[in-house]
Amino acid sequence: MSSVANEAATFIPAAPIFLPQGPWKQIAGGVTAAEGFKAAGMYGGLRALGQKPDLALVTCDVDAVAAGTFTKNVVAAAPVLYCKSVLEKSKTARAVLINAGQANAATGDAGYQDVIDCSNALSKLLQVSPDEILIESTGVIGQRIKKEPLLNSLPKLISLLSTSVEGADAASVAITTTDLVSKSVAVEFEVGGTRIRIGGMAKGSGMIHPNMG
Amino acid sequence: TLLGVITTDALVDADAWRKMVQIAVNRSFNQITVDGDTSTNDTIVALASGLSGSNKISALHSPEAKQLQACLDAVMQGLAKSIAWDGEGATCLIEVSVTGASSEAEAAKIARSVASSSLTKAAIYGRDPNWGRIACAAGYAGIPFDSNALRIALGDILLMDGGQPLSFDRSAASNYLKEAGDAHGTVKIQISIGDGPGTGVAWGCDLSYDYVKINAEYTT
Repeated sequence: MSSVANEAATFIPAAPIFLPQGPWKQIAGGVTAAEGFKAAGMYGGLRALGQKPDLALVTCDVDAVAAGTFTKNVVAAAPVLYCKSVLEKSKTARAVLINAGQANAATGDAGYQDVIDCSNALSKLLQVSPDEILIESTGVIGQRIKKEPLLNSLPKLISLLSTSVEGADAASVAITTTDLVSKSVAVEFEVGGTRIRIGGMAKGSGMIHPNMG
Repeated sequence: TLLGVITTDALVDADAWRKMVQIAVNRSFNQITVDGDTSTNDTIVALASGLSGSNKISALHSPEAKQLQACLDAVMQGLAKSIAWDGEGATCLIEVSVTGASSEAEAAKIARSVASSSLTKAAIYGRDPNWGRIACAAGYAGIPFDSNALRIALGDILLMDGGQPLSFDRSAASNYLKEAGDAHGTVKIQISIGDGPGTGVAWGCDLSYDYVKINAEYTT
């Protein structure tokens, strides 16, 4: 059911990243470039077709100051409602779990319970509070996540966590749906003589007209 | 659907970080469009570990905060542009820049209106330098401006100035679009609506037959 992290990047190529000019330098890596972060991506059996990775995890070794912006669509998916609730209670987070395959949107109370179940399971495995776990989902609207394959994959996913570029790449592939390329970038710059890094990954190809707040 | 995770080792106060993230999202992900459909799941999560050893950033207007904001903007814009570039069925990225508005927000709204226009997007796929559709989309953005101040350029080719259409080299303009499409490159549309200080940018992609094909087959 799983493919290892360093195979993930072979499924789709990386996107060209059009960074604006500025006093920053692009460096290798994505979400793992900054100090304290690990990432992993693997196939967990959630996608309807193919074996492209479909589960990603990003963790922080310490309580990370957390911010979120979310769709203003009134019909918001269960993980969106969950994350908004978590970030109203907590200013920090330790992990972000992302699945591709099912969006868990328009799935009602059962879909929300699925998010809670995933968060609780991950929090136990990581030994952190459920209020420090954030969840994102993407895929087919109207379908609940395939919870059993997801829960069964969590121990393997955690074992794959890495500070490496490969870990970041695997995660960036695992969150894609109809994307033809994965999107990941990291930069480095200095503030007051201290080196700071920012990294990131994103996915999106269709149903794209964000209005997040 | 748009999903993203941003990480940094900057040491930043939670309230300041949340404001900075919203500002950066407004300048990047909220300025892209592929098909005009706002997802149920769009989410950006941004985490700051504080492990860089830097001084804590808490005041938004401090020089350090401005530096961090600029870098955050850049990272999010890089990712956002890649999403528009990878729009379903797209052959090119469209970058719409607006200057001369009263504020950044007004310029951004006009830019996104043009980037969202199905007729403008289809014209670009058809390699048609259709300044009329661009002007139309700018005009219905909901931001009042003097139509006699409207200026539109496609790449380096000026199509309209002072609200008047110009006799531009149509084949050169069409070729500019064709070359961008053939190389999956970038089409730049520059619009000026006056002499105000507000500037804004939005990103989209052209609209091809493949968009319908992909979404006719991707069921709910």
